[in-house]
Amino acid sequence: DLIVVKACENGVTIIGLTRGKETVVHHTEKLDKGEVWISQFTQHISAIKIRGKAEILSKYGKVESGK
Amino acid sequence: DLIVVKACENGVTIIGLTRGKETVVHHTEKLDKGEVWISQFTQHISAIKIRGKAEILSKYGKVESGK
Amino acid sequence: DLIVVKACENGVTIIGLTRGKETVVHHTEKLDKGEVWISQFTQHISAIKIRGKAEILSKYGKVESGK
Amino acid sequence: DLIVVKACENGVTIIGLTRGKETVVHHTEKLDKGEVWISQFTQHISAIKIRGKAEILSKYGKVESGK
Amino acid sequence: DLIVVKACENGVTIIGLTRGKETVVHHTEKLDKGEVWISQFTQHISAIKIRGKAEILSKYGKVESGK
Amino acid sequence: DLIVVKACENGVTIIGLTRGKETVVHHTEKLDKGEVWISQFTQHISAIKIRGKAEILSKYGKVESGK
Amino acid sequence: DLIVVKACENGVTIIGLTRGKETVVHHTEKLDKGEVWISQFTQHISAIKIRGKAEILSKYGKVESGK
Amino acid sequence: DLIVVKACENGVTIIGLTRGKETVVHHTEKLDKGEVWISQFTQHISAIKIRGKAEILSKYGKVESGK
Amino acid sequence: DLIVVKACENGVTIIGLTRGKETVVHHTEKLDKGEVWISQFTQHISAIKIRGKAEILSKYGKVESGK
Amino acid sequence: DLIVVKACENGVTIIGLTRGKETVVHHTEKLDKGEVWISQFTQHISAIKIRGKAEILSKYGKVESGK
Amino acid sequence: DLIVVKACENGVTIIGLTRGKETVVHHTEKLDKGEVWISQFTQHISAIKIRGKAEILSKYGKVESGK
Ligand SMILES: N[C@@H](Cc1c[nH]c2ccccc12)C(=O)O
Ligand SMILES: N[C@@H](Cc1c[nH]c2ccccc12)C(=O)O
Ligand SMILES: N[C@@H](Cc1c[nH]c2ccccc12)C(=O)O
Ligand SMILES: N[C@@H](Cc1c[nH]c2ccccc12)C(=O)O
Ligand SMILES: N[C@@H](Cc1c[nH]c2ccccc12)C(=O)O
Ligand SMILES: N[C@@H](Cc1c[nH]c2ccccc12)C(=O)O
Ligand SMILES: N[C@@H](Cc1c[nH]c2ccccc12)C(=O)O
Ligand SMILES: N[C@@H](Cc1c[nH]c2ccccc12)C(=O)O
Ligand SMILES: N[C@@H](Cc1c[nH]c2ccccc12)C(=O)O
Ligand SMILES: N[C@@H](Cc1c[nH]c2ccccc12)C(=O)O
Ligand SMILES: N[C@@H](Cc1c[nH]c2ccccc12)C(=O)O
Repeated sequence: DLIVVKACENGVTIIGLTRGKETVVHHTEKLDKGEVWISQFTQHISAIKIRGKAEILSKYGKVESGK
Repeated sequence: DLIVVKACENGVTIIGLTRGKETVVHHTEKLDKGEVWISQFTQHISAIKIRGKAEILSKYGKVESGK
Repeated sequence: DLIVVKACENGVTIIGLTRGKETVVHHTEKLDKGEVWISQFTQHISAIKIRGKAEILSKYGKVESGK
Repeated sequence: DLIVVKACENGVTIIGLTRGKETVVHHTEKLDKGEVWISQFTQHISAIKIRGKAEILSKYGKVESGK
Repeated sequence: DLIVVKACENGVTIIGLTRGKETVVHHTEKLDKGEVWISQFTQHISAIKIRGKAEILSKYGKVESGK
Repeated sequence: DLIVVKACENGVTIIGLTRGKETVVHHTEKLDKGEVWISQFTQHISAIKIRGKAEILSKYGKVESGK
Repeated sequence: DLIVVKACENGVTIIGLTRGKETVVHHTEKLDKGEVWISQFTQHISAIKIRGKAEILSKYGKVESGK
Repeated sequence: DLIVVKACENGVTIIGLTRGKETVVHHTEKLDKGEVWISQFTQHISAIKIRGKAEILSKYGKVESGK
Repeated sequence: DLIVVKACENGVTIIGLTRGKETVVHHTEKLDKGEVWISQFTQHISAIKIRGKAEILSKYGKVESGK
Repeated sequence: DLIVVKACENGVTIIGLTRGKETVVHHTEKLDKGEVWISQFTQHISAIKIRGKAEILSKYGKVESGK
Repeated sequence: DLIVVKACENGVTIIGLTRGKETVVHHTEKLDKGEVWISQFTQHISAIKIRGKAEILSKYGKVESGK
């Protein structure tokens, strides 16, 4: 499972949440406009939350985050 | 199995229910309008309930929650 | 195997039946109108019954429960 | 292998037959009109018989039982 | 491998033949008109013979048995 | 690997030949007109010969045996 | 890997050649016009030669042998 | 991986080359016009050379050898 | 999971982030205009960030980084 | 992974390079016009170089080598 | 994962970078115009950089390197 995030504004936030008994922040990544992030789900991360205006590609197609 | 949830209003709730003999709340996530949540089913979570107005993508396509 | 259920009225019932030698109720979930339920088949649940007016997505497409 | 059954009348019968050396009834489920049943083939059930007026979805498409 | 049989007349016969060194009858099922049978190939059954007027679905599509 | 054979005349013959060092007859099945045979390749049978007028479905499509 | 051979004339020959260090004849099958042969590649046979006028189906489509 | 070769002239040559540290001739097959050869890649053969006028089918489609 | 990056300007940066408990820089690659980078996700790298004007191909299609 | 090479001129060269710590020539094959070469990637060969005018088929389609 | 590179000019460079804790040059290949290179990702190489004017095929389609 791959996720592609292209930031459409500065300060887009990608929050990786922990896999397992706890659901806490494992890592937070900030993206500036035009930067692209590509990540897998891993042994450590089983959920992701994205804030800010971005194009997100997953195996189900494109969604746009941010109002 | 991946789930993508885009909140179309504030206070969208994603409830992850436990895998196993019990079916209780493992984790509750609140999303504000425009936030996107992407999660797998895991060793700990085998069912999810979503409340509030949201676009949900799964391998079977899009459904919209909320009246 | 994933099941997606969107309740089209209040009081939609999802009954998870046990895997194994017995076929009894393992868990009952009530959904209000607009709520979406997404669940896997698991080590504990190998059959599901749905009552009430709902849209159900499975790998074979959409069916609508309720008269 | 998943089976989806939507009852088109009251008293639709789903008979699960045992896997193994014997072919006897393992479980009988009655469905009322509008109820939807979704089940897997399992360690215990390798054959199913359906009586009454119902829409049945399998990986080969839709069939309608009942005269 | 799944087989779906819908009886188009009374007395449709499904004969399950044994897997292994012998090819003998393991189980015979009679279907009345409108009844639907869905079965897997199993550790015990590797061949099936169908008599009477029926619609048969397999992974290669539909065939109609009976003259 | 599944084979579907629908007999288009009486006396259609399905000959299952042995898997292994020898290639001899393991089982012969006679079909009357309208009967349908569905069988897998197995630990015991790795080749099949069909005589008589029949419709044969395999994963490559339909062939008609008999002149 | 399955092979389907329909003989278009009498005396079509299917030669199964041995898998392994040697490439010799393991089995020769003669088909008369209209007969259909369906065989797998096996622990014993990794190559096949076909002589005479026949329709041959493999996973790459149809070829016609014989001049 | 399967290869299908139909000879379009007499004396088409199929050379099977050895898998492993050496690349030498393991087996040479001669085909006359109209003969069809179908072979797998095996523990012993990892490369093939074809001389003469022939139609060759592989998983990438058809090529014609010979000038 | 493969990633293809074609630099559309000088100084495109590909940052490989570590797999595991930490998310730090494992390797930084600079690309000049016209250079193409192709990499897998590995035991060491589970996330990538790309800065600068580039065409990025992943299994979900093309995205263009840089404003 | 299969490669198909059809020589469009005499003296087409296929160079198989070693898998592992070293990248040296493992085997060189010369093809004359019209000859077809089909080979797998193996325990010994993980890269190939082709010189001369040839049609090359891989799982990504056709490329033509030689100016 | 296969990569196909066709050099469109002399001196196209394919740089294979090491898999593992280090990302250094494992092997550099020079291609002259018209030469075709086909390689896998391996135990030793998990990233590739291509310089110069070339057509590159991967499972995501064609890209052209070089300005
Ligand atoms: N810690 C949780 C994170 C999670 C994954 N999927 C979820 C769905 C809903 C809520 C939380 C989650 C887990 O690994 O299971
Ligand atoms: N605890 C249950 C949760 C569940 C999964 N799928 C369901 C379907 C219906 C009801 C409950 C469930 C289980 O892991 O099996
Ligand atoms: N306890 C049964 C439940 C079940 C699954 N599939 C069925 C089909 C028909 C009837 C019952 C079932 C089992 O695990 O096998
Ligand atoms: N007890 C039988 C049930 C069965 C499965 N498939 C069948 C087909 C025909 C007749 C019976 C069956 C078995 O497990 O094998
Ligand atoms: N006892 C045989 C039944 C069978 C399966 N496929 C067949 C094809 C032809 C004849 C018999 C069979 C077996 O398991 O192998
Ligand atoms: N006894 C042979 C039967 C067979 C299978 N495929 C064939 C093709 C050609 C000739 C014989 C065969 C075997 O198992 O290998
Ligand atoms: N004995 C050879 C037969 C064979 C298979 N594929 C071939 C291709 C060419 C020549 C011979 C063969 C083997 O098992 O490997
Ligand atoms: N002996 C070589 C044969 C071979 C396979 N693929 C090749 C490609 C090029 C040259 C030789 C080969 C091997 O098994 O690896
Ligand atoms: N160290 C993290 C890197 C990572 C992968 N996917 C992510 C998604 C979000 C944030 C960080 C990550 C991990 O291996 O799990
Ligand atoms: N010896 C190298 C050969 C190789 C494979 N793929 C490559 C890509 C680039 C350069 C060299 C290679 C290896 O097995 O890994
Ligand atoms: N040594 C690194 C090479 C690498 C692979 N994918 C990458 C992506 C970005 C940067 C470096 C890499 C590794 O094996 O993991």
